[in-house]
Amino acid sequence: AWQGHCIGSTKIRLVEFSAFMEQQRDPDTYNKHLFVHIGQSSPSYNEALLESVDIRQIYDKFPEKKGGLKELFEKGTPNTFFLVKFWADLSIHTQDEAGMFYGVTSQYESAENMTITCSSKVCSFGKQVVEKVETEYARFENGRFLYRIHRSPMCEYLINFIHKLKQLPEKYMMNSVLENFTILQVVTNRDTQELLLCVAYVFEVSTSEHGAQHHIYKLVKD
Amino acid sequence: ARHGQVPMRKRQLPASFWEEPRPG
Repeated sequence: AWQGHCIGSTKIRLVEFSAFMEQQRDPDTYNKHLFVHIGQSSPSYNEALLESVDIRQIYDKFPEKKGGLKELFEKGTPNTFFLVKFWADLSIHTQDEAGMFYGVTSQYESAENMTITCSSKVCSFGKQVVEKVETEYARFENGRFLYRIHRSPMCEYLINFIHKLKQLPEKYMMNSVLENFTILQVVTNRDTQELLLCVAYVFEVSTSEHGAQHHIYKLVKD
Repeated sequence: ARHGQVPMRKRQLPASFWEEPRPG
């Protein structure tokens, strides 16, 4: 029901993705702010089919050498590659960083029991600056296998990047910096090395009062 | 853009790429 409508291949589907900061005020009170968020817990036919973007338009925004986006696309199967344009919500102003936690939660589901490897590459001017690789095992729940990377700590590079971005006085300045900032996520089956999902993220700052927004595209080669 | 990259605005991208969604 969801293929072509959201981020997912025949093998695996993204259920949730969020990057957030959370501060504990007292033992019972947490303030949570979402920088970006995708919730795909119940997609349906009713949602519009995804628009396409020619992957060649963004090759240079991501690593181009061995193992880069071009090579992944040429080796991978169609309908596995997606582009997300995020309008990140940076409208949070904190007085102090005490007790602050910066994290990323992502969740995938599949009909297959696998061990997955999730690589997240932060890129500046298309060059990888930091990579996190996480391995996740399946948990059988409600008739499908769930993979949940829960509250993975955000790397120092990203935390510093957010801090510096927030110090810029105008949104157009933030967008100018974000023009050269991207993230590439690749999910593979650890045991077979099959590429299951590849998501390229690009960013602007949200001007909405309703929090982070996004558009999802499928990446194709026309 | 530095390093010779073509600005995103000059690339062939859907119009929606530049339109922040309105919630609801």
